[in-house]
Formats: sequence, C-alpha cells, structure tokens
Amino acid sequence: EQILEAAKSIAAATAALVKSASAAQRELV
Amino acid sequence: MPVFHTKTIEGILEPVALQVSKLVILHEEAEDGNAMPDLSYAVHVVKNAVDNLVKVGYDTINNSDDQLLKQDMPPALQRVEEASLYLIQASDMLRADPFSAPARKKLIEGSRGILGGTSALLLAFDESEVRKILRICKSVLEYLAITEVVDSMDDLVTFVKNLSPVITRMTKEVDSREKELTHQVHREMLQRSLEQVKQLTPILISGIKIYVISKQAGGPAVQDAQDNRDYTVQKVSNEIHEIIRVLQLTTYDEDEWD
Repeated sequence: EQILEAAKSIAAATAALVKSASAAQRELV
Repeated sequence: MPVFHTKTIEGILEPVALQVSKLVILHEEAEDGNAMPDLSYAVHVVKNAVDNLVKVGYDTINNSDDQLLKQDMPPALQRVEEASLYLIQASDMLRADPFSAPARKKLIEGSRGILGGTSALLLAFDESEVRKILRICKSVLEYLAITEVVDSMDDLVTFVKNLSPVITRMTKEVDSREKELTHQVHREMLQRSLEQVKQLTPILISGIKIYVISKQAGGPAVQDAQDNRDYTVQKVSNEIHEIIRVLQLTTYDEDEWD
C-alpha cells in the first residue's frame, strides 16, 4: 500500500533528523 | 505488552520512537545543549516525505467509501503537517542560534508530532483494513442464517457453492491478520476460533445433508437432524462473532481492563 510506503519514508527521515540532533547533544553529555 | 498492535506499524514507528525518546532524554540531561549542526537538509527531507504522505493520504481518502476512514485520517494528516512546520521553524531558529533552547523544544515537539500523527494515520488505515475483514466475516454469518431454508440436495449444492469461497476468503484474511498482530493473547484467540471454524465447516455441511435426507425420508429423525444442524450453525456463528470481537481489540482495550 502506498500509504505504508509514505509512512515508512517519513519515519526514516524523522529518525535520521532526530539522530543527527541527538548526536550533537551526546557530545556534551 | 507491545506498544504497537501490528507488526507493520511496529516496524515503521518503533525505530523513530526510539530516536525521539533518546533525544528527549538527552535534552532533559543537558538542558543547555551543545551547538546543533545545520538540520535544514534533514528537515527538508522530512518535509518532502510529509508532503508525499499528505498527497497519498488524501488520495486514499478520496478513493475510499469507508466513512470512518474519511473522518479519522484528515486530523492525523493535519497533525503531521503542523509538526513538519515546527521542524522547519526549529531548523530556522537553530541556524540563527545553534544553542537556542526554544528551538530544541520545538524540534522535540515537531518530532513527537510527526510520530503521533503518523501513528494516528496508520491506526486509522489499519482500522479501515480491519473493517474490510469484518465485512467478510459478516457475509459468512449472513450465509449461515439461510441454512434453515436448505431443504433439498439442489439447495445444498448451491449453498455449499456460495458459502465455500466466502469462508475460504474469511479464513485467509483472518489468518493473515492473526500473523500481523503483536499481541500474543489476541493471536491465540484468533487461531483458536479459526481452527474451530475450519473443523466445524464440514460437520455443518454434513449436518445439513443429514437433515435434507431425513426430511425427504420423513419420520421422527427429522427433529434430531434439525437440532443437530442448528447446534452446529450456532457454534460456527459463535466462533465468527468471537473472531469479529477479537479483530476489533487493541492492546489498549486490555490495558483499560487492567
């Protein structure tokens, strides 16, 4: 289903974004 | 207790939920934070994915005749869209000030919004898929209700010819659904009821056949044959009602009971 594929793309993109932000934070912790 | 009630939803959302949780913990542990890198490209990728989801979501709504889906999906899509705006704002604020605390909060809020909105969207879609299976189950119940008018071998042949494909479709769909669930108790309940339906179907057809033969022969055996037939119909119907009930359960229902 197209909607599942679209949701997968959002989840992957959001996970990548949050991971970048976390990596920057982790340097300090 | 699993958080996501299907393996598909779990597979999509669990990795991002994990990342968001980590970011929240890191944010709480280091309130002032380190300098954030430029997140504009990553946010741009999210925004493109959101735009695509919104397009696909409205296409799904427009092509569906499921009124509940039409009602449930737009708020979820709006939530995802709003969350993506938070991410864009956070990214803009962080580019101006990589140490901005309000920007970090906005980033977390946006990420949570994407997660929550996508989760609501997937749930609405999943519930719609479940309703399709429920309709198949109900059509089997409708066929079972006409068992009592089968009183000739010709009727029986037609009855079996009509019932078989619907029962086969129902067992196939319920079987697939059962394998999709993350909740072990619900899976076992569906397996048990499905197995009962599979075992009872030939007994039901045999019961109708005995009734037809008894009726044509006449005599006191007719009543017993009718009672046996009705008893089996009732048992199959009960199992299908149980399947319908369990299909509509989510893990949250049991949490509420607890």
